[in-house]
Amino acid sequence: EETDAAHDEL
Amino acid sequence: MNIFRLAGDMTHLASVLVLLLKIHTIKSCAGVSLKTQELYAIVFATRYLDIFTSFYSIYNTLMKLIFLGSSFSIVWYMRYHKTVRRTYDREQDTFRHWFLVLPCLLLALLIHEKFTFLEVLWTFSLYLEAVAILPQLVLLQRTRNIDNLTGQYVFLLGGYRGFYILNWIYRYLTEPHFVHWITWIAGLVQTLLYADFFYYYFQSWKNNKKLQLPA
Repeated sequence: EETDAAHDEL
Repeated sequence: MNIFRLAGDMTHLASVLVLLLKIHTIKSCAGVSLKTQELYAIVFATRYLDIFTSFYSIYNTLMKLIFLGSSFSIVWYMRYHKTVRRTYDREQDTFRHWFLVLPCLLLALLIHEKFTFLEVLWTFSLYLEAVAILPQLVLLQRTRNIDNLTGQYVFLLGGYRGFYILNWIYRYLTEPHFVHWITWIAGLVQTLLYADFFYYYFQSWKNNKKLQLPA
């Protein structure tokens, strides 16, 4: 699914 | 991915490796706050729950595993390793860190981007990470003289969030709609908490004398 950019950080 | 974020992740990785190195090689955790390590284990456990549900990149998943593994193994060393646990100064590390967990949980239930289980826990982990260093800073104030590795650990840990702030500025400027006030404010508060430590760290580094924090 579309991975929201908010959680692509560690 | 941008250079600021990569620098932040590498600095963060270096901080946990410095700590693991210290504990593993000299079999001592003197000066290290178990409370802060436990808070960090909770931070990573609640932040990386999405490791099973969403995949961003090999790098992202690998780093999550490293941070989870290192934080839990540091807690294990300090609690159960027969030699290391004896060097833990339990009398000094008395910060009631559970008083940090509850307010962060309540705040996450009140202020979040989406009211879902994963999102609330993720937000909780952000708030908790912002204050997780407090027991360690209090312990450093008490034990006063800081050995190099512990000083480097705190310095790198503070530096990583500083790089992340540059990363958020960069992403805000280059990516439309990249606005995450909760992350930004929590990250800023976290970095500010290190401010006085950084000040004394640079003072000691400049005058080339042992790092002493004022009582």
